[in-house]
Amino acid sequence: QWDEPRVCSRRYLKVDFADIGWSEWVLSPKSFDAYYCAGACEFPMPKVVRPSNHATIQSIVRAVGIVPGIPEPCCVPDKMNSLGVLFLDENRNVVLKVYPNMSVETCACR
Amino acid sequence: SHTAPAWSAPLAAVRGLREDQDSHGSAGDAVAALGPSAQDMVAVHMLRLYEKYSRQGARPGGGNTVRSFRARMEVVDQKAMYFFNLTSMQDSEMILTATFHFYTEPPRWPQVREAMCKPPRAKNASCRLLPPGPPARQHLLFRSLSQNSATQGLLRGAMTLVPPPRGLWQAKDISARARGDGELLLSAQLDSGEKELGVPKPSPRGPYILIYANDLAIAEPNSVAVTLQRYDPFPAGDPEPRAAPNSSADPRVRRAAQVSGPLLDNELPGLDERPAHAPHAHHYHKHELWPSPFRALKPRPGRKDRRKKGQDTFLGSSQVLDFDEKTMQKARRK
Repeated sequence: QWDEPRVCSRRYLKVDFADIGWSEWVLSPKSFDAYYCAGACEFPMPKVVRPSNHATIQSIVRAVGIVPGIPEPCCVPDKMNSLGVLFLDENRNVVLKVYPNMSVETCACR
Repeated sequence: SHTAPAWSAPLAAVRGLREDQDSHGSAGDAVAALGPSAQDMVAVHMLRLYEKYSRQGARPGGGNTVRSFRARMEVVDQKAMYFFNLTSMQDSEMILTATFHFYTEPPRWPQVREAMCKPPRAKNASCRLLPPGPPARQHLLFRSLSQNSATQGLLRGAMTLVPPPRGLWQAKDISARARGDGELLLSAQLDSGEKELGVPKPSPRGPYILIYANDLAIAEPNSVAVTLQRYDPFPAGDPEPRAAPNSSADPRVRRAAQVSGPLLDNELPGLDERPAHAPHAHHYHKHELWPSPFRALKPRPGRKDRRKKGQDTFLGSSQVLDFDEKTMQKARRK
């Protein structure tokens, strides 16, 4: 983790359903690459953090100090992917559901 | 309807799934997690759908949800009756397609009927064998099991099935019925009109229902928690909650918030001094002690003496927050 870039970017995270106590009813997958977003959204923000217009304005206001107490924009998921999960419902019937926004594709400052 | 491969399909399919462990070996995990029930066709069918989605991203049935429903078999009048409980369907799940899958035994062809040979037992008696009669047709009957007496036992659907030349799986589309009726408790009977040989037994070839749906709530925030974040794995009545199979003793100490004494009301503790001067003063100087902004609360006079106006009885006990006009103006400006 230490050589992770300071700027807002996607970081690796593998989620194992056994670690969160769901493996008793989740049949597949047993784990998946979820990733997460972390890093600075400092002024001036590079293009790579794909700031929204509001984030750009907010970071300028913060840098100029017009209004004290304004935080820097947040590093959050931008594009996300779905995940199909095969699990047992309460009656132990097999169910397949495709959940949206389960893993991070790209991060951005918002 | 379409015909699925012969019933040996589950075993072959399970073996296939085990062999073609894909990159993150998910199907093999699923087969292991299903344990013995991985042998029945419904589990194999669902695993196939999962594999197909994981590989190709193909939305199962065009929606985002597939629910499978195994049948519970009971013998009624020497015949196998299959009961389906569809109550785990969520209100937000809009049914797109529903299919009923069942296995038909290889037809027991009626014995070839021998004509009477003339003369009987003659050496060169010419015996003509009569062609076998047509195999018995099967009827698929659906009945409602809803509590509502008006529709209980009501025939919800009947199909005549042409027996296939050999034993294999078939599927019938029951979408219209599933969407229309909204019945969540159904029974199904495969009736060939013939007497069952022996008492039917539950088998991995039991019929099952697949419902392809679009869950309108799946895009809601936290939808994954609604269906996957379940009860505490330790049943409430458990005297000694069993440690989760592979969890180490949890090093974290549970701390309850220390509440200092019973909270009687929302007074600020330790503020019992009287205001230094009349609380309505409009001026104050920084070097003076901050006047206590509290003013004793006027107790709400009871109904009878509310008529006696102006009777103020100060109880020095409780305090309220109150600010003079200057402070209020400053705050408003801020």
